[in-house]
Amino acid sequence: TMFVRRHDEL
Amino acid sequence: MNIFRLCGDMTHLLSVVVLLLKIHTIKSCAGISLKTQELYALVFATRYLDIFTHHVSLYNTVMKIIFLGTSFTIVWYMRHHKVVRQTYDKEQDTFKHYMLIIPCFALALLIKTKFTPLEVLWTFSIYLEAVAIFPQLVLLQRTKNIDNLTGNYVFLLGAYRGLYLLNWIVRYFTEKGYRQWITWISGIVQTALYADFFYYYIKCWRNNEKLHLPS
Repeated sequence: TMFVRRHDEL
Repeated sequence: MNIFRLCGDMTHLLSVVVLLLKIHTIKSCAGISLKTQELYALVFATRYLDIFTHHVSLYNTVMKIIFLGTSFTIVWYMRHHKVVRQTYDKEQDTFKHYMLIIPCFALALLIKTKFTPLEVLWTFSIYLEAVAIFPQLVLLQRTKNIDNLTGNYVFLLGAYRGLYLLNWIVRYFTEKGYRQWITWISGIVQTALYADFFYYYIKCWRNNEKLHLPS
């Protein structure tokens, strides 16, 4: 989930 | 997702639509830097490597596919389409890719969150996006008659970055523990690069003049 949160912008 | 993030993404999308309109409908890429377009294709290719491994949302996945697809389509048109490629200002678009790619890659190796291929390439794409507009700005300065679509394209790209800054301010105050220094600093640099362009864009618009930049 950390990965997804840090890369949730385009 | 806040309103600024959504508006930023939509502005980014609109800039691509404007550019494709010019290329596909008018069959011209005059005043558009192929160097910048190739750098954007590289930015998306290195940033969206997570597209099939980490799911964020359907919205993100669809937008990633759109940006990847359109950036490579634009490069294809400018390099290979028999009509469009003849309108490319090759002699004026002299910026060298490696002058931006090498320093950005070196910086990504030095300053990143984790030393994994995916993270380093993602960081590289953030740094490269910040400066990828450079060849386009140089070409604009050399172009005598900047057409409306080209001027609007660059304006929309700058507006997209400005809206992302507002999005980060909102996220900072509304999300607990939300911080992303690499993205923020690169984003501020990227937006600042447009300051000069914005100044002349608004000045010409207010005076009802055609856009021209002082050389």
